[in-house]
Amino acid sequence: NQNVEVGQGNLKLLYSEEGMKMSRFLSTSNEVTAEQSYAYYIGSNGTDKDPQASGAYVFRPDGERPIKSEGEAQLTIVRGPLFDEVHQELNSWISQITRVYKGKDHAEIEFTVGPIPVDDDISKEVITKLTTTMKTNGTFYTDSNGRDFIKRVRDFRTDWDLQVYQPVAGNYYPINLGIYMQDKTSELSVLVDRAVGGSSLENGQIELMLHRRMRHDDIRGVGEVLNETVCLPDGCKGLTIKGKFYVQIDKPGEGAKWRRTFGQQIYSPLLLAFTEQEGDNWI
Amino acid sequence: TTDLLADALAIAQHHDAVSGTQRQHVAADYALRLSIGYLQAEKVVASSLSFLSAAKSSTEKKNPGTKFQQCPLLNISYCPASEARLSSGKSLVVVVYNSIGWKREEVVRVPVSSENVIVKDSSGKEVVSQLLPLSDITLRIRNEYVKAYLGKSPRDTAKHVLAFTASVPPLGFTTYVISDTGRTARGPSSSYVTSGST
Repeated sequence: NQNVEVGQGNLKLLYSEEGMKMSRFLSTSNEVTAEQSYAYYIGSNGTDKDPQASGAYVFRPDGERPIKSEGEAQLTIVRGPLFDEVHQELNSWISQITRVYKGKDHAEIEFTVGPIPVDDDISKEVITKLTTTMKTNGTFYTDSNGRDFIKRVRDFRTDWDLQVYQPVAGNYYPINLGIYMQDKTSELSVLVDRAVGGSSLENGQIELMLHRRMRHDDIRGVGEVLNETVCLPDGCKGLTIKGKFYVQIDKPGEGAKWRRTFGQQIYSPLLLAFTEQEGDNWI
Repeated sequence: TTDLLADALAIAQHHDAVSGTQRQHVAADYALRLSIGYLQAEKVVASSLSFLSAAKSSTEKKNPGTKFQQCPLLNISYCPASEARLSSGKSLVVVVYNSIGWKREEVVRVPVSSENVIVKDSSGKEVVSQLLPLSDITLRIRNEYVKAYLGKSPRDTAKHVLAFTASVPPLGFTTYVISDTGRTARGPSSSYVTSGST
């Protein structure tokens, strides 16, 4: 029941019983708060009447379940001169480290997801959501293979009349660089370090799909269930994935520079090479 | 080098290389080929850095050509080059290369086995660094994957991650030296654990 605040700059991370929130004051009267959560979509198994199952090619969710932390969630907070970071273990298969760097306005979230349990025979497609009170009117923006950010409107296409059969999958887009949304007072941008799926299915909300583990093949050509494993001497288990996404809150129109410059840096990481030297025999 | 570019292009042709729309044995084959490509690229980079660092020191003592190692598994905090306990009198040199055409100041992280380490820049001035604990889950994943893919347990167990800010010029590199002071200069950054139904 302890509330904890992390971050010494413009961006604050607030931890409470309700979970993690990011908060940024854009002016004295304009504070934007984004709440982070995890959930999974239940992959469709297909039915007699409608045999199409969710699989490697086909994303066909059959409901969504929130992922709440199991029992007493452990939170480790490390504060230092360069950055503060918070280690969170939501359950035995989801954990994350959130970092706030000194002098930077964004949060870095390093997620670790897996092995996704499938003992219950349910296909799971794990997502993380950022929820705000922004009034986005069904509009959000996603990159086009790393190039221009293109306007997306929920349940709408500019060049044909869209019949919505899949309200979730029909609004999902590939995210290679990032996704953002804005209203009259603020803009929330999310950049990724790998290709993921993403959408904004409710106003003021952004979600990313981080990992999937299926129980059925979608019969679209692979002929094998999407169920990646790692095999150790004592048996095989589901794949664990580890990646990062970055979140920044700006005034409207001010996030573009960050998305371009920081996005370039994400995809051109500093390269480290190591060697040894004798004492101060400087090479 | 020509093989490297041809192979990279060939691998990039099919979405199966990254999308999950492939059988497990195909995914494993792509992983193998990407790994082979990375090893080839690593050799090119190592020889380039060796050449550049030798050129830099040509006015001083002749450098016979330094061997550089990389750590492709830094994402799971596994880096034998930085984790190995430094033998007496030796320091670890980290070359940080920036492939972008503007100056960058970024925090880099390397796993280390000692907590008594300091970082100096190329002028010998100590730079601010931060020592962080490796979480239990990171250690578990790291040990599992190293065992699964390299067929061995990590020889040197890193207990900490050393972080410092690297300042790197456009399309260039900066060197930093990590040395073990041999004395307990400081502990890890202040940390505390809190439990609750958060």
